[in-house]
Amino acid sequence: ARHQTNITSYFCPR
Amino acid sequence: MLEARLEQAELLKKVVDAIKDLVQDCNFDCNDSGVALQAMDNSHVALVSMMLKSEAFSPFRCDRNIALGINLSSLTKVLRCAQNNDILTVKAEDAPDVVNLMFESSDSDRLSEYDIKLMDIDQEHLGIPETEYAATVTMPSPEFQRICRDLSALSESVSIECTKEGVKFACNGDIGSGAVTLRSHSDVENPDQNIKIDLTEPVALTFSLKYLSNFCKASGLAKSVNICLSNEVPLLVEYGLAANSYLRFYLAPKIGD
Repeated sequence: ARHQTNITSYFCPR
Repeated sequence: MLEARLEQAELLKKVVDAIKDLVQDCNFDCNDSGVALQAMDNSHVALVSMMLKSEAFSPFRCDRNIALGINLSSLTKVLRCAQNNDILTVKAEDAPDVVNLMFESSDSDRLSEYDIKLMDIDQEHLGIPETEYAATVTMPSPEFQRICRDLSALSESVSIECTKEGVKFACNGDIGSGAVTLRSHSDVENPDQNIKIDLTEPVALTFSLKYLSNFCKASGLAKSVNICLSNEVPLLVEYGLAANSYLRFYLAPKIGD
């Protein structure tokens, strides 16, 4: 099944 | 100090209504360019990014950077005390403990004033890279809302596939499957109904319908919505507001098979 990724794996903390 | 006056309280009421189920406590970052907000949901799956440019207010004054840490359920309680057509003025000192909201009726002499206690919110700010999306779909916001609602009845996830043929929203669940396909459509009489698909390369991604349906609570803010996709990056759902302002939602995709 597909799993939900996190937004933090795409956008880095500034 | 901050002093920002909105002609209609309705704008802020609708913005807060649209995001309050996704994010609870957030900083409203005020500076001379306007009021910005960035917040992730608790599960770190979605990100809300709002910008109300100073031009959206009249007048707008903010001498230095002020972060107003506000609990959105408290803000909702106070904004319910405003009529849609009330003039709304937001005021805060430079290092404030409270934010002051004033509602003025445009056609009576009523003046209401509320203070909301501020919170210290240690919020992680994420850098959102400038992205040239492979596909941008512009469609009526109620239509997008209906597709999300309809497909939610069948499944938790939707695949969004953009090709030069059009955009296909498809889902697969226990009771069966469903799909809605839209093609570019231009209606001169009714431009609100236009569907525009800008495509540089085909895209196919899967997303949680629970989050998309949540984003659709912003449908009352704009007649059309931009849905921007590129393979392997978060989806952007954007509602344009007056004066170059916007409410944007980013959603991380579901991956794997």
